[in-house]
Amino acid sequence: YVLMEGNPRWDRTHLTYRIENYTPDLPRAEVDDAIEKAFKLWSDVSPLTFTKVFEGQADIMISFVRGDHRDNSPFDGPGGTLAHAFQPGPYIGGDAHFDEDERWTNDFKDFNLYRVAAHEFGHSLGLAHSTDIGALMYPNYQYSDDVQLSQDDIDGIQALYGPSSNPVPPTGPQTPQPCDSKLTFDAITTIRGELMFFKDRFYMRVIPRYPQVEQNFISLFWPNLPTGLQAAYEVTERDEVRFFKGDKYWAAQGQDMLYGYPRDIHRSFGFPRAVRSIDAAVSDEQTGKTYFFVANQYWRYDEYKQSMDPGYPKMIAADFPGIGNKVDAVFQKDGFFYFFHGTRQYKFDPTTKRILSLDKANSWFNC
Amino acid sequence: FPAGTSETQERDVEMVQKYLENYYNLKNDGKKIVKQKNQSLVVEKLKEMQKFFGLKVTGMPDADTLNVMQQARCGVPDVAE
Repeated sequence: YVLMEGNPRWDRTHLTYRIENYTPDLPRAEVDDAIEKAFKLWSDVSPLTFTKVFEGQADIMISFVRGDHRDNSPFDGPGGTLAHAFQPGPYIGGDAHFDEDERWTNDFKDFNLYRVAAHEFGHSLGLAHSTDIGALMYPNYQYSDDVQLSQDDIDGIQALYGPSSNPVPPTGPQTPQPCDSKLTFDAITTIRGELMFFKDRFYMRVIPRYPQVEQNFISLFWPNLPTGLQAAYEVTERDEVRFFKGDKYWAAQGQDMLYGYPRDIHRSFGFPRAVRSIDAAVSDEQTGKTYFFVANQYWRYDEYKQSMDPGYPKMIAADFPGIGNKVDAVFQKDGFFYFFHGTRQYKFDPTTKRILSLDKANSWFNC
Repeated sequence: FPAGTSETQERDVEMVQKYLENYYNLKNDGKKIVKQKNQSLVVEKLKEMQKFFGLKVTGMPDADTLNVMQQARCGVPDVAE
């Protein structure tokens, strides 16, 4: 987190706010709700309280304005700058302005008012822009349906106002660091010649001939996918990637989610009811056989026949010797399977059934 | 790099100039970046921006940098008054 220059902060913890005018983009009740929820994010993790007032001067005055609105920081029409807020202080201090030239929404479409308000109120309280891409105080707009403070945001607000009085200290999600040697993965898949690693709300993307790993929210590509995916695999023949969480799965072609999902893994693939989730999956593009790993067993599915092969499940340890009894993630590249378990990665030759090398799980990131 | 016409390159230059003015306190002397005498200030501002966003620090407005600059964002005013 980054504090504003000079560490400005409110000298009291009970603050007031007033909504001076409303955007016509949303019903008034929706605006009230978005603003209230945005303040609650900050009050839940700090000693701060926010009381709405309906007249007079409040600490944080909220307005929807466009163009030059006489604060020496004109807005710029649609796109670009969405909103801004002033550091704690009297008069204009703490005030938050939203660009009325944007379309304000209460869903995933650009731009979600709750998401932007939560960020702006961070400024109203004394936080500057964070370099943590998972933080609410990161400067670029990114939306996911679970708007929440990251641990970085919580550390920042508590540095200014102290801890919450809540007996259970509030915590937020940490942003995975690609070069953290303790990094593990939820799922990995190839996609159109690239590699995508999934962890919590994030993907890490390895692009051929590009030295750095790209990290961002999964929702940036697929706004309708849940976070915390458990397995993913690509069927190259169909240019399709399938994502699994619990007993549901989703399908996408590139950035486009396919219609009719999520579907049920039992009905679609023929898993028994006892299978509640998939740990990892990979499809062999030569044979059209997809391997599903569940606990210490695996199933094999025929993508051409669209049915499970008979004789499964089998034990992982029997047919993939050396990789252990549990798989977090797996993908296929150049004919080899790469299995991931914890911080380890096993390069496996399916023809000879031998492990060829053992690496750190994040070895693809050029750390 | 994506193939760009001189028109799109001109637009990119204007976008970079405006972005650095808005968020990195680059002073506008009325001339475009390419025509400024002192290029090093622009390069330094670009490097600062690229470092912040975890991009490859080149000091050049490459495709990734332009992509990040095109994303909508918050603009915090520098001063309270």
